[in-house]
Amino acid sequence: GCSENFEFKNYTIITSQCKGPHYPADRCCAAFKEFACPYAELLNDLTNDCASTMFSYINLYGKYPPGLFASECREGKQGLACP
Amino acid sequence: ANYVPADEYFLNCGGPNGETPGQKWTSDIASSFLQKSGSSTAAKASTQDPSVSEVPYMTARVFSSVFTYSIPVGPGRKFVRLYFYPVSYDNRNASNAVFTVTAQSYTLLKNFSAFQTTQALNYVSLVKEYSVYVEGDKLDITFKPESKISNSYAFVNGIEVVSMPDIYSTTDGTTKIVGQDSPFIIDNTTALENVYRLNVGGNDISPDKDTGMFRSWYDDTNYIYGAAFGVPETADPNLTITYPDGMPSYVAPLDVYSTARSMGPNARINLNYNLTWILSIDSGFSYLVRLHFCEVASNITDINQRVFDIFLNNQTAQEGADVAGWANRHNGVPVYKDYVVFAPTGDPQQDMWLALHPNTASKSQFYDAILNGVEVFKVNDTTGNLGGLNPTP
Amino acid sequence: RRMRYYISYGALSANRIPCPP
Repeated sequence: GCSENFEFKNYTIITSQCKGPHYPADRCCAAFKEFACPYAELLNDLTNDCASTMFSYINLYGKYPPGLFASECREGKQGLACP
Repeated sequence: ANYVPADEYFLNCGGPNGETPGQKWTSDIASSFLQKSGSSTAAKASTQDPSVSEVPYMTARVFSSVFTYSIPVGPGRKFVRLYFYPVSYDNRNASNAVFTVTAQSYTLLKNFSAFQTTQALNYVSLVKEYSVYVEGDKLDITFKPESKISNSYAFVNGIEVVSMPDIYSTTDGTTKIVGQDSPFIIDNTTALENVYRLNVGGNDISPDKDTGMFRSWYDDTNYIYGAAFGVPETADPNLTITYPDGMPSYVAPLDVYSTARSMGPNARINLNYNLTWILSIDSGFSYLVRLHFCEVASNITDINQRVFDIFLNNQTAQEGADVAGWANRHNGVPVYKDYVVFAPTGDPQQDMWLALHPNTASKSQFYDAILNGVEVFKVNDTTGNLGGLNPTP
Repeated sequence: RRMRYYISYGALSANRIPCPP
């Protein structure tokens, strides 16, 4: 399970910045990081299902194509750097 | 060879001349296309979302009363594309922009709110594409604010009118309504709205990379049902795509036919799922569904190797589809098939299901399916209307 | 040094389109 409840987070951080029809990678990834970095430790711990739960809600609220963030967001070898 | 349109207009409404990849925009200010007597204002967008280009989105022509563009064109079919960036113009409230747009005798948009539509789709801008047959020597596009809404207005950021070849008509009667055996005729009296154009198994294709018709093609993954993505396939580099006689090469770009999506290497798994796309459509209209096929695998070059059934809205549209068979026992040869489905009235929008499943009756070598591209067009109803209801955010 | 946080590709792969069967 996931100790963080992702159901009622403020997804407008992402949905206001990352929009169709082209879903620009720079805007979508920056907004994704802004939303997700506070939960980085939880998300990186793959023994819980926080990451998949979070992405389900992000895709639901933003009507995003499946796989959008995983396919568009690339940075260094450790992953996406948080501020 | 690409199609070369005789008429090609890219009007930047309310703004200056400009360029976007492959498209030269001309200002409509003081243009002879504007209705002489009509009143309209050229306005700047109140905000610029970084993902919209200056041209044509940062300026608009705003109408508080009925207004017509009269564009001189030769007779024949035209693509009409309307560009909308629904922010505030001239300090007006974006949600008051509710209007109707007609072209010749067809209603393209009715009670249209670009603002509500972009909210519902979480889009920043919209391009609405139509195909209209022009009899005479000009195309009239009329904007009419919704009278039932106080201080309503109409606006448009860009108007594109390009000649197109008559590649979507079905006058030969071979296009059937799914589930019935009756032919469905699309001819010069039919207006169409393109609602989906997907490069299945491939990437987005921008208008300048189309075959001269400035169509946009989108990656199909947004519409795959569930997580059943199957396998994207790309033609081997040494496989040349050769269009069969009688099929103009501008029907679809090479990138559509050289990429595809299939079900995967494991027959047992393939027999237990349908490769499915879900496409939200307006209720109460008929739809022309064009499926593009081309065998891209080097080991599939004969009949009865990859045979599958095609379902549209849970009805069998095609039994025993055999792409290599349709292509005279070749791979690398594009083929397309047209079907018509009717979306009964009810909720404002409904889901159209497009599903593929192996045809085991054929005992084909591979229990698999393949698709390269999908185009879906809304067909005008008996009153000449193409306008659906705005989607609910 | 303060621990610098990253969102790992492992976390991102939860958004990945599942591998073909």
